[in-house]
Amino acid sequence: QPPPESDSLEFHNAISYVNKIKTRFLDRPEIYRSFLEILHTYQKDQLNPKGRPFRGMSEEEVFTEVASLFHGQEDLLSEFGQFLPEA
Amino acid sequence: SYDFTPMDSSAVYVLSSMARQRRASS
Repeated sequence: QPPPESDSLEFHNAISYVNKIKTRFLDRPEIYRSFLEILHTYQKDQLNPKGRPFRGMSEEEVFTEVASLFHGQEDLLSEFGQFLPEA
Repeated sequence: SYDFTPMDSSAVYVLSSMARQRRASS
């Protein structure tokens, strides 16, 4: 069982990352909104009951979508890769 | 200071649960 500190570290990292994206795309809020939509779609799929024939968005698809959204912002993309579970 | 909307907060939630899942599977 992992120690609770890891949970709060992950939470803190997630907050910093969301802040960084918000700041980076202050002039282009539609990019930030699309990023949130991708995350929500992914999360919705994760909540589907197991054993459903259609699994929805895979980790790989999430990464591909975010990569095209963050095109040219390699630091944001590589940081995103650190959150994504291995596909 | 963090000025987060509910949308932001749920993004933080999804990202941190992704990271937890990643840690659990590694």
